[in-house]
Amino acid sequence: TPSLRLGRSSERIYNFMDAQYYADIRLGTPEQNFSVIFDTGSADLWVPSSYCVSQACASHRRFMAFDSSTFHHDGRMFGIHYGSGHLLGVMARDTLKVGGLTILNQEFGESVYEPGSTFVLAKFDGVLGMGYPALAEILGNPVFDNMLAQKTVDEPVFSFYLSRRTSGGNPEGELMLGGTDESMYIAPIHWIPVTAKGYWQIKLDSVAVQGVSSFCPRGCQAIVDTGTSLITGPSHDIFNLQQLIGATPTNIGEFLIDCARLSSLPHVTFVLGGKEYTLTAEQYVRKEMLGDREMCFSGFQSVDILSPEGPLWILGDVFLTEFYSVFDRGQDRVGLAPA
Amino acid sequence: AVVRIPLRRAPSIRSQLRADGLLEEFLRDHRPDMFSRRYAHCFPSG
Repeated sequence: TPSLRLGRSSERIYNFMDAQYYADIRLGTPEQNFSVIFDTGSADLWVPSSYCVSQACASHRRFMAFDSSTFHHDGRMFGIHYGSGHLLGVMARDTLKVGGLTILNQEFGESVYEPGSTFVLAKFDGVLGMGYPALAEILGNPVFDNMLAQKTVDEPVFSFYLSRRTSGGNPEGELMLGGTDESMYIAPIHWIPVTAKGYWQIKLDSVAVQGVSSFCPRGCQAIVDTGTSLITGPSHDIFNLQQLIGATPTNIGEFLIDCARLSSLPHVTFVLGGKEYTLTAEQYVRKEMLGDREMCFSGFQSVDILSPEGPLWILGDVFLTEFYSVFDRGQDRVGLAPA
Repeated sequence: AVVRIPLRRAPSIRSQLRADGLLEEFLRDHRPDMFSRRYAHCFPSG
Protein backbone atom coordinates (compact mmCIF):
# COMPACT_ATOMS: atom_id res chain seq x y z
CA THR A 1 0.00 0.00 0.00
CA PRO A 2 1.35 3.45 -0.75
CA SER A 3 2.35 5.56 2.22
CA LEU A 4 -0.30 8.06 1.35
CA ARG A 5 -0.91 11.11 3.39
CA LEU A 6 -3.07 13.95 2.40
CA GLY A 7 -1.01 16.69 0.85
CA ARG A 8 -1.97 20.26 1.06
CA SER A 9 -5.19 21.69 -0.13
CA SER A 10 -6.47 21.16 -3.62
CA GLU A 11 -4.79 24.45 -4.39
CA ARG A 12 -1.49 22.71 -4.42
CA ILE A 13 -1.14 21.63 -7.96
CA TYR A 14 -2.55 24.87 -9.26
CA ASN A 15 -0.16 26.93 -7.24
CA PHE A 16 2.57 25.39 -9.29
CA MET A 17 0.76 27.07 -12.15
CA ASP A 18 2.36 30.28 -11.00
CA ALA A 19 5.70 28.90 -9.88
CA GLN A 20 8.56 30.72 -11.51
CA TYR A 21 11.83 30.07 -9.65
CA TYR A 22 13.74 26.86 -10.11
CA ALA A 23 17.30 25.54 -10.27
CA ASP A 24 19.18 22.37 -11.18
CA ILE A 25 20.08 19.45 -8.99
CA ARG A 26 21.96 16.28 -9.89
CA LEU A 27 20.95 12.77 -8.86
CA GLY A 28 22.86 9.49 -9.24
CA THR A 29 26.27 8.42 -10.51
CA PRO A 30 26.98 9.43 -13.20
CA GLU A 31 24.97 12.55 -12.46
CA GLN A 32 21.55 13.08 -14.01
CA ASN A 33 20.35 16.70 -14.13
CA PHE A 34 16.88 17.84 -13.07
CA SER A 35 15.35 21.28 -12.61
CA VAL A 36 13.30 21.59 -9.44
CA ILE A 37 11.34 24.14 -7.45
CA PHE A 38 12.88 24.68 -4.02
CA ASP A 39 9.62 24.67 -2.11
CA THR A 40 9.38 25.61 1.58
CA GLY A 41 5.73 24.52 1.48
CA SER A 42 6.47 20.82 1.14
CA ALA A 43 9.17 18.44 2.32
CA ASP A 44 9.64 15.85 -0.40
CA LEU A 45 12.03 15.50 -3.25
CA TRP A 46 10.55 13.91 -6.34
CA VAL A 47 11.53 13.79 -9.99
CA PRO A 48 9.93 11.96 -12.93
CA SER A 49 10.94 8.35 -13.37
CA SER A 50 11.97 6.68 -16.62
CA TYR A 51 9.08 4.34 -15.87
CA CYS A 52 6.61 7.23 -15.82
CA VAL A 53 3.57 6.80 -18.04
CA SER A 54 2.10 10.32 -17.85
CA GLN A 55 2.09 12.86 -20.63
CA ALA A 56 3.85 15.29 -18.28
CA CYS A 57 6.87 12.98 -18.03
CA ALA A 58 7.30 12.81 -21.80
CA SER A 59 8.24 16.47 -21.83
CA HIS A 60 10.62 16.33 -18.86
CA ARG A 61 13.83 14.67 -17.84
CA ARG A 62 13.34 11.32 -16.21
CA PHE A 63 15.52 9.51 -13.68
CA MET A 64 17.11 6.34 -15.01
CA ALA A 65 17.75 4.25 -11.94
CA PHE A 66 19.39 1.49 -13.92
CA ASP A 67 22.07 3.94 -15.06
CA SER A 68 23.15 4.92 -11.55
CA SER A 69 25.81 2.94 -9.70
CA THR A 70 24.86 4.57 -6.40
CA PHE A 71 21.13 3.86 -6.71
CA HIS A 72 19.49 1.98 -3.84
CA HIS A 73 16.16 0.36 -4.61
CA ASP A 74 13.46 0.97 -2.02
CA GLY A 75 10.33 -0.02 -3.88
CA ARG A 76 7.77 1.38 -1.48
CA MET A 77 5.14 3.43 -3.21
CA PHE A 78 4.44 7.02 -2.26
CA GLY A 79 1.62 9.34 -3.17
CA ILE A 80 1.12 13.04 -2.97
CA HIS A 81 -2.54 13.90 -3.13
CA TYR A 82 -3.37 16.91 -5.27
CA GLY A 83 -6.74 18.39 -5.99
CA SER A 84 -7.13 16.61 -9.26
CA GLY A 85 -5.60 13.28 -8.34
CA HIS A 86 -2.57 11.58 -6.93
CA LEU A 87 0.99 11.95 -7.97
CA LEU A 88 2.16 8.37 -7.55
CA GLY A 89 5.64 7.03 -7.48
CA VAL A 90 8.22 4.70 -6.07
CA MET A 91 10.72 5.59 -3.39
CA ALA A 92 14.42 5.35 -3.98
CA ARG A 93 17.73 6.47 -2.48
CA ASP A 94 20.72 7.87 -4.33
CA THR A 95 23.44 10.49 -4.17
CA LEU A 96 22.13 14.03 -4.57
CA LYS A 97 24.21 17.07 -5.52
CA VAL A 98 22.89 20.57 -4.92
CA GLY A 99 25.33 23.28 -5.90
CA GLY A 100 28.66 22.06 -4.59
CA LEU A 101 27.11 19.97 -1.83
CA THR A 102 26.87 16.20 -1.97
CA ILE A 103 24.24 14.38 0.07
CA LEU A 104 24.60 10.60 0.30
CA ASN A 105 21.66 8.20 0.36
CA GLN A 106 19.00 10.86 -0.14
CA GLU A 107 15.47 9.44 -0.13
CA PHE A 108 13.41 10.71 -3.02
CA GLY A 109 10.41 9.78 -5.10
CA GLU A 110 10.46 8.70 -8.74
CA SER A 111 7.05 9.70 -10.05
CA VAL A 112 5.45 7.18 -12.38
CA TYR A 113 2.11 8.98 -12.64
CA GLU A 114 1.57 12.75 -12.62
CA PRO A 115 -2.07 13.84 -12.49
CA GLY A 116 -3.67 16.39 -14.73
CA SER A 117 -1.66 18.20 -17.33
CA THR A 118 -0.33 21.08 -15.28
CA PHE A 119 3.12 19.57 -15.16
CA VAL A 120 3.13 19.17 -18.96
CA LEU A 121 3.88 22.86 -19.38
CA ALA A 122 6.02 23.21 -16.29
CA LYS A 123 9.54 24.53 -16.77
CA PHE A 124 10.63 22.37 -13.85
CA ASP A 125 10.99 18.59 -13.72
CA GLY A 126 10.24 18.08 -10.03
CA VAL A 127 10.09 19.58 -6.57
CA LEU A 128 12.61 19.74 -3.71
CA GLY A 129 10.70 20.41 -0.50
CA MET A 130 12.36 22.40 2.29
CA GLY A 131 9.70 22.16 4.96
CA TYR A 132 9.94 20.28 8.25
CA PRO A 133 9.98 16.45 8.24
CA ALA A 134 6.42 16.40 9.60
CA LEU A 135 5.27 17.64 6.19
CA ALA A 136 6.94 14.86 4.24
CA GLU A 137 4.94 12.27 2.33
CA ILE A 138 8.01 10.26 1.44
CA LEU A 139 9.49 8.33 4.33
CA GLY A 140 13.02 9.24 5.30
CA ASN A 141 14.80 12.53 5.80
CA PRO A 142 14.02 15.59 3.71
CA VAL A 143 17.01 17.02 1.85
CA PHE A 144 17.92 19.81 4.29
CA ASP A 145 17.67 17.42 7.23
CA ASN A 146 20.18 15.15 5.49
CA MET A 147 22.43 18.17 4.87
CA LEU A 148 22.33 18.83 8.63
CA ALA A 149 22.84 15.15 9.52
CA GLN A 150 25.78 14.81 7.14
CA LYS A 151 27.18 18.22 8.23
CA THR A 152 27.42 19.50 4.69
CA VAL A 153 26.39 23.04 5.74
CA ASP A 154 27.94 25.31 8.40
CA GLU A 155 24.73 26.70 9.84
CA PRO A 156 21.27 25.02 10.01
CA VAL A 157 19.96 27.94 7.94
CA PHE A 158 18.93 28.58 4.37
CA SER A 159 17.70 31.79 2.79
CA PHE A 160 16.01 33.03 -0.35
CA TYR A 161 16.37 36.09 -2.51
CA LEU A 162 13.73 36.29 -5.29
CA SER A 163 14.04 39.06 -7.83
CA ARG A 164 11.02 40.89 -9.16
CA ARG A 165 12.73 41.58 -12.44
CA THR A 166 11.70 39.38 -15.34
CA SER A 167 14.35 37.26 -17.06
CA GLY A 168 17.60 38.97 -17.64
CA GLY A 169 17.79 40.36 -14.11
CA ASN A 170 20.98 39.38 -12.46
CA PRO A 171 20.45 37.27 -10.44
CA GLU A 172 16.82 36.33 -10.92
CA GLY A 173 16.89 34.58 -7.58
CA GLU A 174 19.21 32.90 -5.13
CA LEU A 175 18.98 30.16 -2.54
CA MET A 176 21.77 30.27 0.02
CA LEU A 177 22.32 26.99 1.85
CA GLY A 178 24.04 27.24 5.24
CA GLY A 179 23.82 30.98 5.69
CA THR A 180 22.63 34.31 4.35
CA ASP A 181 23.91 36.64 1.65
CA GLU A 182 24.23 40.06 3.28
CA SER A 183 24.53 41.75 -0.09
CA MET A 184 20.93 40.77 -0.82
CA TYR A 185 19.06 42.49 2.01
CA ILE A 186 18.96 45.62 4.13
CA ALA A 187 19.89 44.62 7.71
CA PRO A 188 18.78 43.98 10.32
CA ILE A 189 16.91 40.72 9.94
CA HIS A 190 13.80 40.56 12.13
CA TRP A 191 13.04 37.12 13.53
CA ILE A 192 9.62 35.53 14.03
CA PRO A 193 9.33 32.22 15.89
CA VAL A 194 7.84 29.21 14.10
CA THR A 195 4.52 28.28 15.69
CA ALA A 196 4.09 24.83 14.14
CA LYS A 197 6.89 22.72 12.67
CA GLY A 198 5.46 21.44 9.43
CA TYR A 199 5.23 24.37 7.06
CA TRP A 200 7.34 27.36 7.96
CA GLN A 201 4.37 28.66 9.93
CA ILE A 202 4.50 31.91 11.90
CA LYS A 203 2.02 34.19 13.62
CA LEU A 204 0.55 36.99 11.55
CA ASP A 205 -0.36 39.82 13.94
CA SER A 206 -2.64 41.72 11.57
CA VAL A 207 -3.17 42.86 8.01
CA ALA A 208 -3.93 46.50 7.28
CA VAL A 209 -4.99 48.29 4.13
CA GLN A 210 -3.86 51.90 3.92
CA GLY A 211 -3.05 51.81 7.60
CA VAL A 212 -6.45 50.61 8.73
CA SER A 213 -6.26 47.23 10.42
CA SER A 214 -8.71 45.30 8.28
CA PHE A 215 -7.99 41.62 8.72
CA CYS A 216 -6.70 39.28 11.44
CA PRO A 217 -7.51 41.78 14.19
CA ARG A 218 -6.72 39.17 16.85
CA GLY A 219 -3.88 37.57 14.88
CA CYS A 220 -3.85 34.53 12.62
CA GLN A 221 -1.30 32.20 11.07
CA ALA A 222 0.80 32.52 7.95
CA ILE A 223 3.17 30.20 6.16
CA VAL A 224 6.19 31.48 4.27
CA ASP A 225 6.07 29.49 1.07
CA THR A 226 8.49 29.78 -1.86
CA GLY A 227 6.36 27.27 -3.81
CA THR A 228 3.35 29.58 -3.89
CA SER A 229 3.43 32.66 -6.01
CA LEU A 230 0.68 34.83 -4.71
CA ILE A 231 -0.39 35.97 -1.26
CA THR A 232 -3.36 33.91 -0.24
CA GLY A 233 -5.82 34.14 2.60
CA PRO A 234 -9.29 33.08 3.71
CA SER A 235 -11.84 33.70 0.94
CA HIS A 236 -13.94 36.09 2.97
CA ASP A 237 -10.97 38.29 3.85
CA ILE A 238 -9.45 38.19 0.39
CA PHE A 239 -12.76 39.14 -1.21
CA ASN A 240 -12.96 42.23 0.98
CA LEU A 241 -9.30 43.04 0.38
CA GLN A 242 -9.82 42.82 -3.40
CA GLN A 243 -12.60 45.37 -3.07
CA LEU A 244 -10.41 47.68 -1.01
CA ILE A 245 -7.70 47.65 -3.66
CA GLY A 246 -10.17 48.09 -6.48
CA ALA A 247 -9.72 44.67 -8.04
CA THR A 248 -12.62 43.25 -10.03
CA PRO A 249 -13.20 39.51 -10.59
CA THR A 250 -12.89 37.90 -14.02
CA ASN A 251 -14.89 34.85 -14.99
CA ILE A 252 -11.93 32.58 -14.26
CA GLY A 253 -11.42 33.54 -10.67
CA GLU A 254 -8.67 36.13 -11.18
CA PHE A 255 -8.90 39.75 -10.10
CA LEU A 256 -8.01 42.53 -12.49
CA ILE A 257 -6.83 46.02 -11.58
CA ASP A 258 -6.66 49.09 -13.78
CA CYS A 259 -2.95 49.53 -14.46
CA ALA A 260 -3.41 53.28 -14.77
CA ARG A 261 -4.56 53.54 -11.18
CA LEU A 262 -1.67 51.79 -9.43
CA SER A 263 -0.19 54.95 -7.95
CA SER A 264 -3.47 55.79 -6.26
CA LEU A 265 -4.18 52.36 -4.82
CA PRO A 266 -3.76 51.66 -1.11
CA HIS A 267 -0.74 49.84 0.26
CA VAL A 268 -1.18 46.62 2.23
CA THR A 269 0.75 46.04 5.45
CA PHE A 270 1.40 42.73 7.15
CA VAL A 271 2.45 42.95 10.79
CA LEU A 272 4.71 40.05 11.74
CA GLY A 273 6.55 39.81 15.02
CA GLY A 274 5.43 43.34 15.81
CA LYS A 275 7.12 44.73 12.71
CA GLU A 276 5.36 46.14 9.65
CA TYR A 277 5.98 44.75 6.18
CA THR A 278 4.30 47.00 3.61
CA LEU A 279 3.59 46.29 -0.03
CA THR A 280 2.67 49.06 -2.44
CA ALA A 281 0.34 48.45 -5.37
CA GLU A 282 3.38 48.28 -7.66
CA GLN A 283 4.59 45.44 -5.47
CA TYR A 284 1.41 43.41 -4.95
CA VAL A 285 0.16 43.70 -8.53
CA ARG A 286 1.37 41.26 -11.15
CA LYS A 287 1.77 42.73 -14.61
CA GLU A 288 1.50 40.63 -17.72
CA MET A 289 1.76 41.58 -21.35
CA LEU A 290 -1.01 40.18 -23.50
CA GLY A 291 0.00 41.01 -27.04
CA ASP A 292 0.75 44.71 -26.87
CA ARG A 293 -1.59 45.24 -23.94
CA GLU A 294 -0.37 45.34 -20.33
CA MET A 295 -2.72 43.67 -17.84
CA CYS A 296 -2.57 44.03 -14.08
CA PHE A 297 -3.65 41.18 -11.84
CA SER A 298 -4.09 41.28 -8.09
CA GLY A 299 -1.36 39.39 -6.26
CA PHE A 300 -3.91 38.21 -3.69
CA GLN A 301 -5.86 34.96 -4.03
CA SER A 302 -8.47 33.14 -1.97
CA VAL A 303 -7.26 29.90 -0.47
CA ASP A 304 -9.07 28.41 2.49
CA ILE A 305 -6.68 26.30 4.55
CA LEU A 306 -7.52 25.61 8.16
CA SER A 307 -4.89 24.72 10.71
CA PRO A 308 -5.26 23.86 14.40
CA GLU A 309 -4.00 27.38 15.04
CA GLY A 310 -6.64 28.97 12.79
CA PRO A 311 -7.02 30.00 9.13
CA LEU A 312 -3.77 30.17 7.20
CA TRP A 313 -2.46 32.95 5.03
CA ILE A 314 0.29 32.08 2.58
CA LEU A 315 3.10 34.58 1.97
CA GLY A 316 4.28 33.55 -1.48
CA ASP A 317 6.57 35.04 -4.07
CA VAL A 318 4.64 38.33 -4.29
CA PHE A 319 5.75 38.93 -0.68
CA LEU A 320 9.12 37.17 -0.91
CA THR A 321 10.32 39.27 -3.85
CA GLU A 322 10.16 42.29 -1.55
CA PHE A 323 11.53 40.68 1.60
CA TYR A 324 14.60 38.49 1.88
CA SER A 325 13.65 35.38 3.86
CA VAL A 326 15.81 33.31 6.18
CA PHE A 327 14.72 29.89 7.44
CA ASP A 328 16.48 28.84 10.65
CA ARG A 329 16.11 25.19 11.66
CA GLY A 330 18.52 25.69 14.52
CA GLN A 331 16.28 28.12 16.36
CA ASP A 332 12.99 27.30 14.55
CA ARG A 333 12.41 30.85 13.36
CA VAL A 334 11.92 32.81 10.15
CA GLY A 335 13.90 35.97 9.48
CA LEU A 336 12.72 38.74 7.19
CA ALA A 337 14.45 41.87 5.91
CA PRO A 338 13.81 44.21 2.98
CA ALA A 339 15.43 42.67 -0.11
CA ALA B 1 30.07 25.23 3.69
CA VAL B 2 27.79 28.03 2.54
CA VAL B 3 26.53 27.33 -0.96
CA ARG B 4 24.87 29.76 -3.34
CA ILE B 5 22.28 28.26 -5.70
CA PRO B 6 21.28 30.69 -8.47
CA LEU B 7 17.57 30.44 -9.18
CA ARG B 8 16.19 30.98 -12.63
CA ARG B 9 12.88 32.66 -13.24
CA ALA B 10 10.68 31.59 -16.10
CA PRO B 11 7.22 32.58 -17.24
CA SER B 12 4.72 30.65 -15.13
CA ILE B 13 2.43 28.02 -16.60
CA ARG B 14 -0.44 30.44 -16.11
CA SER B 15 1.33 33.11 -18.15
CA GLN B 16 2.14 30.64 -20.89
CA LEU B 17 -1.45 29.46 -21.11
CA ARG B 18 -2.76 33.03 -21.09
CA ALA B 19 -0.35 34.10 -23.83
CA ASP B 20 -1.52 31.14 -25.91
CA GLY B 21 -5.17 32.00 -25.23
CA LEU B 22 -5.61 28.62 -23.53
CA LEU B 23 -5.95 29.62 -19.85
CA GLU B 24 -9.72 29.74 -19.73
CA GLU B 25 -10.09 26.39 -21.46
CA PHE B 26 -7.45 24.85 -19.20
CA LEU B 27 -9.15 26.07 -16.05
CA ARG B 28 -12.52 24.90 -17.35
CA ASP B 29 -11.09 21.42 -17.89
CA HIS B 30 -9.07 21.23 -14.67
CA ARG B 31 -10.59 23.70 -12.33
CA PRO B 32 -14.33 24.11 -12.96
CA ASP B 33 -14.90 25.50 -9.48
CA MET B 34 -12.81 28.48 -10.50
CA PHE B 35 -15.82 29.81 -12.35
CA SER B 36 -18.11 29.51 -9.38
CA ARG B 37 -15.61 31.52 -7.35
CA ARG B 38 -16.65 34.69 -9.04
CA TYR B 39 -19.96 34.54 -7.27
CA ALA B 40 -18.81 32.92 -4.02
CA HIS B 41 -19.27 36.18 -2.16
CA CYS B 42 -22.94 36.20 -3.07
CA PHE B 43 -23.56 33.25 -0.80
CA PRO B 44 -23.39 33.11 2.97
CA SER B 45 -19.90 32.04 4.12
CA GLY B 46 -19.59 28.24 4.53
